[in-house]
Amino acid sequence: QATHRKQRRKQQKASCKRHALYVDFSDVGWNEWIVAPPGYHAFYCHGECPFPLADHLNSTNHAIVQTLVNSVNSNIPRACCVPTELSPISLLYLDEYEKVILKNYQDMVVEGCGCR
Amino acid sequence: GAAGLIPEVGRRKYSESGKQTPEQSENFLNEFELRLLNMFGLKRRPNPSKLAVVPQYMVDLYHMHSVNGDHNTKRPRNMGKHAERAASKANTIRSFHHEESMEALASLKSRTTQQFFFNLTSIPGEELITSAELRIFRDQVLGGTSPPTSSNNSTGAGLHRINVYEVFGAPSSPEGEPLTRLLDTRLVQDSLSRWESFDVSPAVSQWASGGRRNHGFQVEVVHPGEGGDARSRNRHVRVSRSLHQDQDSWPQARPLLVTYGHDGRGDGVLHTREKR
Repeated sequence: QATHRKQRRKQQKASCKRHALYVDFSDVGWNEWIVAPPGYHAFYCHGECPFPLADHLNSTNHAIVQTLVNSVNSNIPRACCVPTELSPISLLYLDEYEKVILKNYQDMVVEGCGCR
Repeated sequence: GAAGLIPEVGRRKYSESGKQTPEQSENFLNEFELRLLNMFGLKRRPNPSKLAVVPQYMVDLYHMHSVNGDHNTKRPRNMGKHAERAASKANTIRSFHHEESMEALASLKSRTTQQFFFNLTSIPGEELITSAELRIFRDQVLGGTSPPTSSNNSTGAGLHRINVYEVFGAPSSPEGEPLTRLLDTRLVQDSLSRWESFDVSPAVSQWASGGRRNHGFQVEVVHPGEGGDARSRNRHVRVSRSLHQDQDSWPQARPLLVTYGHDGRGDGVLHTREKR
């Protein structure tokens, strides 16, 4: 039972999920023109999409079938762990003409991950 | 990283990976750079000088409207109702200072006029301007009239009228006045320091869409009544650097044009999402 629990925990650990990723604008030198925020939590998706796909992995019908085929033919890859829900962020920045702009950018933050 | 949006380290790592010829690497990196610039709606990497001024109003709007989760800040003071509505629909808010070299200030006994020109050519063609406000700071008259009472209010002492016009044609004679149409007007007390917001949407949306030529605005400050020192009363409404004594504070007190627009991509800036 202990071995099973350990295996399940290892599998859960490796399965597709959202991970923390803070993008610091000073790391890429964008802090010179982006006034606010100094950075933001972007997150990323990483992990396995194992057979059989669990409900919480937000799979599409296609991903379920692809995973099923992979279980019998390893030449076909598993479904990919990708963002399934994204949200915007607002940036306050100076443009190339030194005009100050507040703009909303779509799909900048990962809200949810899934196997697709 | 000074020239483009890709940091120098990332550029070098990709070039040295050896997967491509140096020429191919350079082409791929340049294409990626263009995609990044396009994503931000930029033509080249911004390289602002240290003297670039970020208006406090834009910072306040950021804290209020940001979808980043910081909604603790209240609505910026003296934000026009029309601007608040516009911000909820806009996904791009731009601010502009006027071209000081093109201003024309005239002062008569009871009337001050100032012509402003704002260069709006940086607004991309695909951006639809839904609203615009002209913000003018007026400072308390020091040593001028006392706070208005019901009696001096009735005579007009301590009050100014600010009229904002769109200029749509040159004067018919050299000493004549330009052709204008009234956009917004307000009666204000000179005992208060505050920003006034004027709705200039009809003119700016036409200028940005190319429907009408941008000849700028004319702001007229009428000083009715006889009370107070005429010179200090002229200085009350900060429409020109020459009327502003403290040069250090001028960048944050000068007139500001704010446009609210949408480029067709995504939700408005004020759009709030549910906390997960």
